[in-house]
Amino acid sequence: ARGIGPVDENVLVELEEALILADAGADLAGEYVVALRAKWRRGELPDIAALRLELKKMITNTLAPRMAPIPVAPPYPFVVLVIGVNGVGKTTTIGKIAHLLREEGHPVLLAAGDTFRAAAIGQLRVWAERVGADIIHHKEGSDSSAVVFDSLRAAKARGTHVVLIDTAGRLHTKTHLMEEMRKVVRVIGREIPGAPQEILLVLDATNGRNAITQAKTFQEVIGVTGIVLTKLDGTAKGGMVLSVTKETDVPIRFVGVGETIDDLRPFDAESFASALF
Amino acid sequence: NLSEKFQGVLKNLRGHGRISEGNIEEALREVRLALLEADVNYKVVKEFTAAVRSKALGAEVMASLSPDQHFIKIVHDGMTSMMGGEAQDLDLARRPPVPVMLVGLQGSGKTTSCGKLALHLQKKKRRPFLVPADVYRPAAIEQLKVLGSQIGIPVFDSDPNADPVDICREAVRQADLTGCDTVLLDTAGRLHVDEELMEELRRIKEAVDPGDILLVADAMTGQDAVNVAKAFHEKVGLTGVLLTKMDGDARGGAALSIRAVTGAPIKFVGVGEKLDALEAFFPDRMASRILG
Ligand SMILES: Nc1nc2c(ncn2[C@@H]2O[C@H](COP(=O)(O)OP(=O)(O)OP(=O)(O)O)[C@@H](O)[C@H]2O)c(=O)[nH]1
Ligand SMILES: Nc1nc2c(ncn2[C@@H]2O[C@H](COP(=O)(O)OP(=O)(O)OP(=O)(O)O)[C@@H](O)[C@H]2O)c(=O)[nH]1
Ligand SMILES: [Mg+2]
Ligand SMILES: [Mg+2]
Repeated sequence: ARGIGPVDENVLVELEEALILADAGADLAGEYVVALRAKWRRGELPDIAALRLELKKMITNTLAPRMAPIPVAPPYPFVVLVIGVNGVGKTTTIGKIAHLLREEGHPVLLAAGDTFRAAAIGQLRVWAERVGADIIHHKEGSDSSAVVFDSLRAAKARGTHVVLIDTAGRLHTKTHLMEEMRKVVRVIGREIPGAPQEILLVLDATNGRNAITQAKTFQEVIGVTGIVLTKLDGTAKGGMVLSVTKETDVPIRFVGVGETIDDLRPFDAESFASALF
Repeated sequence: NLSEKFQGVLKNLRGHGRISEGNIEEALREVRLALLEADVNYKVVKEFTAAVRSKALGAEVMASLSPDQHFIKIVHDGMTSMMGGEAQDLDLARRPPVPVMLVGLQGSGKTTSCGKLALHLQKKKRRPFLVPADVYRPAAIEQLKVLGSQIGIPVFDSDPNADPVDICREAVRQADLTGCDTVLLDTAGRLHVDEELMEELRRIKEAVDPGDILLVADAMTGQDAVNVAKAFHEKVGLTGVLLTKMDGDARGGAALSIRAVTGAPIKFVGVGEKLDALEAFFPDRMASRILG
């Protein structure tokens, strides 16, 4: 039943399966199918094409309100704190965002706030060089808050427009690491009132239901004002973002679609919905 | 967790005295939903619940257990046996130096796991050699060098402009000359749909003939786990799996999915960011975790 012909129960089952395989979750997939079945029974969906279009519309409508760019604006520096669990693509995403900002003419400073992981500072330094951004870093093993503090000082002194703060990956279940992040937020706020203006949570599209727990916990404990969904260039569809959207009402700023400097797209609800099933 | 959700459903089973066609469907539905919520792949869930159904309906009544207890036992035992048998170690029973390849998606924990395996081998009185074969990611070579220095294990001085296949071949040669008996090859993260990079893995395998090829997979991986595992397995043949970030709260259903589509044993579990955070894999513990 691939796209042409009349609707029957098999088609609905297939769509439910496709949504589950896209990590939308069994409950949400079930809800969509219940809604589609009702429309079909009322005669509103004459064929499979109409059914698929309707599902795409429903998903787009759920996600469209989440499309909004990072509101970079004076007074500068505009501070972006980048957080998330281990390995999701925080450091790489910072490089990509810095590149976009540089292309728009903004002076950018990167803060090497991951003072824990091996070669994290070295990795960010390569990105700073690639995009033409300043970077502030201390030695590996130093205090992350101290780096952040120095970075904000430097940004104010140099007239930097945007500061992107890299942080160590941390599982949301590690209370002491979440507490460390709350401390960093306080340090930022004391140094620059109103900062950080953006707390950007990076989520990995290859994750399953745990992405929802991550989003809820980070939002609850630290606060989240924007989301980036990475690794959509693989075969994972990132359907968890539908539940993330329902449970937190955080804008999705970008999607990551690769490992190089240009592989960042503004989040588009309709293209995301089209690719989902 | 499953037993809580089950209470209502199982009370129904208990009331009927034995498991039958009539009362099992609701229980199976709860199992199915629990497994999907735990990120077990949809198709694997279907196969598993079908197997549970036939076992439960075909089973003799167990005198010592009520039908609901019996049902939970079938589910738990079925999952444990699907997870694989006893904990296994690296396959080191061959003439040294034994190369071990670590492969997987971006960010899954390969480099860190290389360091962990090196420490594990050192504790077992072996002489490991760490090889950075990732020439793409910024500071990847530096990352493995830092880890090696933290535990006093030699690291091959990879040339970032070299071909990873040549790096691996040269490193195994150097291990041989310096008396190292196990060579841990840290490969770059790659998409299973990147033909060129998947071909690079096949060429590395061909060049060094590894004793083990481990898929390093993130415990938080969702439905996509089967696609990834199948592709890596078909390209290079996996001999084992290392499941990382198990110190989080992901239920880890990807483990069952990966096992189901590759048959490869899960050999190790990563339980933290430090190099000593590596444990053997216990199938029954994983089954309990997935079932919640
Ligand atoms: N295919 C693909 N890979 C990505 C994407 N974003 C990041 N990566 C890769 O994912 C891996 C991890 O990226 P990092 O930027 O180091 O992730 P991180 O969150 O900073 O990791 P930690 O600091 O260790 O927690 C690297 O190999 C990146 O190149 C993406 O959108 N697509
Ligand atoms: N909490 C936790 N973090 C882990 C574990 N294993 C690795 N990590 C972290 O996950 C992140 C990514 O680890 P890497 O070793 O850089 O991952 P990788 O697979 O080599 O990444 P690429 O080379 O970019 O593909 C780092 O922050 C590690 O510290 C684990 O078992 N638990
Ligand atoms: Mg990082
Ligand atoms: Mg690596």
